[in-house]
Amino acid sequence: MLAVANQKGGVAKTTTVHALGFALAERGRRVLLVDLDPQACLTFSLGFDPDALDRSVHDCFVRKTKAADVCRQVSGVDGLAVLPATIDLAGSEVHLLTRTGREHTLARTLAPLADDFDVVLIDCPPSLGVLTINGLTAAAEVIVPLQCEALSHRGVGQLLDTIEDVRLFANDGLRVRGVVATMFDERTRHGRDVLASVGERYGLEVLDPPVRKSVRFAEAPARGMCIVQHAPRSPGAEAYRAIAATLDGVAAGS
Amino acid sequence: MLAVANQKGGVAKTTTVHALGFALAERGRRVLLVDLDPQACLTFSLGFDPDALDRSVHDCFVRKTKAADVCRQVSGVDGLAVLPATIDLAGSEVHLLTRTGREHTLARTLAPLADDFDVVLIDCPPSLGVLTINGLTAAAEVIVPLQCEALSHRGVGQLLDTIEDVRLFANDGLRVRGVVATMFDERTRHGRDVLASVGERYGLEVLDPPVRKSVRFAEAPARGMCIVQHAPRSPGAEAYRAIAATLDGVAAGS
Ligand SMILES: Nc1ncnc2c1ncn2[C@@H]1O[C@H](COP(=O)(O)OP(=O)(O)OP(=O)(O)O)[C@@H](O)[C@H]1O
Ligand SMILES: Nc1ncnc2c1ncn2[C@@H]1O[C@H](COP(=O)(O)OP(=O)(O)OP(=O)(O)O)[C@@H](O)[C@H]1O
Ligand SMILES: [Mg+2]
Ligand SMILES: [Mg+2]
Repeated sequence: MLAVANQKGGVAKTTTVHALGFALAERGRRVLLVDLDPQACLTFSLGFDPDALDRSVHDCFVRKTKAADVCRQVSGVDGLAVLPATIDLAGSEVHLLTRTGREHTLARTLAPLADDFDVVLIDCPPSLGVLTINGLTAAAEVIVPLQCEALSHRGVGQLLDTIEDVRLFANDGLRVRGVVATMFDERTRHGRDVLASVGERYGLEVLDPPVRKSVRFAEAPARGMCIVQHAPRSPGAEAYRAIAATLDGVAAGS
Repeated sequence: MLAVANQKGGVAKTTTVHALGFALAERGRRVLLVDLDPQACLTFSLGFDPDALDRSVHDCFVRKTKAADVCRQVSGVDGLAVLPATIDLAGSEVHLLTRTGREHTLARTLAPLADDFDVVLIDCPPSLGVLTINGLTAAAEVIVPLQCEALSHRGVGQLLDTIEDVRLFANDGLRVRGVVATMFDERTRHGRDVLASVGERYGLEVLDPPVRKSVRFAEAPARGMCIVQHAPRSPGAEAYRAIAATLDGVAAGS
């Protein structure tokens, strides 16, 4: 189970969850995507209308609805399902904030589904609040999408501190699987410098290859697709497939 | 007083606050920037180390520290000051969540400074939580930075609903000043389509000109600068100066 987390906004968390999920399903894995963002961008990119869904992961958190009754199959590929989000999930943040054991709510929700899926990918919102904490507590490993710019670099230390807290208090097996270099601009030295320095400074593995910036990404969500579906031969799709193959070594065995 | 808000991550809220603030100070206005994001990206981009600051806007919210004692001058230009953020501000979110009248906390904090500044620009975090609500409640007008891609388009309706709620319950004078088209990719039809449809569908003024994507932006924050300082002759700097001039018509008179 992988949490995809980075509190900085717009660093391609959702894009990474969608593309990796699709690529792993293409490889024959049974994949569950979990949308933990009240803005429901993943849910929308998968072709659902979050404003028209009557049930979401919020109901699992607050009404104890079974995850199996909320899960939806994603059309266009076998073996890809989603636990969708809606704006109601903003209510979960308030509801969970003051309850003991709140950080384990997602883990409890997902436990009954453990045998139905080979891989679970959790899309976290741009914050280190209770929803992201739930993602980190439920997961075995963390993937950090990193946009190679100064403002993203700045947040990594804070994120690693938070992961350390979760390890100490809620999930002692949690480890960082690695960094995905997203929206990578190879034309500038700035991007390559930031990438090199993050790997070194924090001792994190940088998964290969970097995903380069491309105009093809912008069009995909509006079509209810990820880059791998929308532009299967593009460098972006190939990059995410290669990263999925790397992770699959882990997924198949765990 | 202008709140710069959009719950979508990474759509250049911070970049827009910094660049407009600097450009207005260049025009001789006395400008206060307020950082409402616990990630303190604006504070960092202005050349401060958020981890080394002993006081932030959090202390104003929670310890009733005077804003005048927390305010810092920004070096490099006259007439630019900041009410900085630190990670402590994450504590404010929890602290304010359950208190009556919590949405007016920022307005009360800023009231004593009203005569010291011509313009106040408020940088909101990527959420519609209590910190953004404070920004919207304190402000006279809202500026919406919009990255012209499908996932940003999706959030505009939700943001406008939130603004409407604030208008009804906390700040009946609040209005949307307009949209700033950020990170605009003129090469693709997608960007232009999204921009045109947002203006029409929500009846919002799109401030001219759009700010085009450029690699010059990434380097600025690490140097403690905005684009207007870092690359004063670049198209990005000129675009933000033009938008500042448009707003200045408002600021000078209000
Ligand atoms: N390699 C890329 N090249 C160009 N654009 C990209 C790339 N990857 C993602 N994008 C675009 O960047 C925008 C932000 O991506 P995304 O929404 O996945 O980020 P996020 O981290 O999930 O944002 P948030 O913090 O709001 O959850 C989207 O419009 C997406 O289509
Ligand atoms: N016109 C532009 N061209 C290229 N890059 C840009 C442009 N404007 C902003 N950026 C870069 O995009 C990234 C995101 O911008 P910024 O941090 O201002 O967004 P934000 O909306 O404040 O993010 P958050 O939601 O995390 O607060 C930054 O690294 C910034 O330097
Ligand atoms: Mg996202
Ligand atoms: Mg910001």
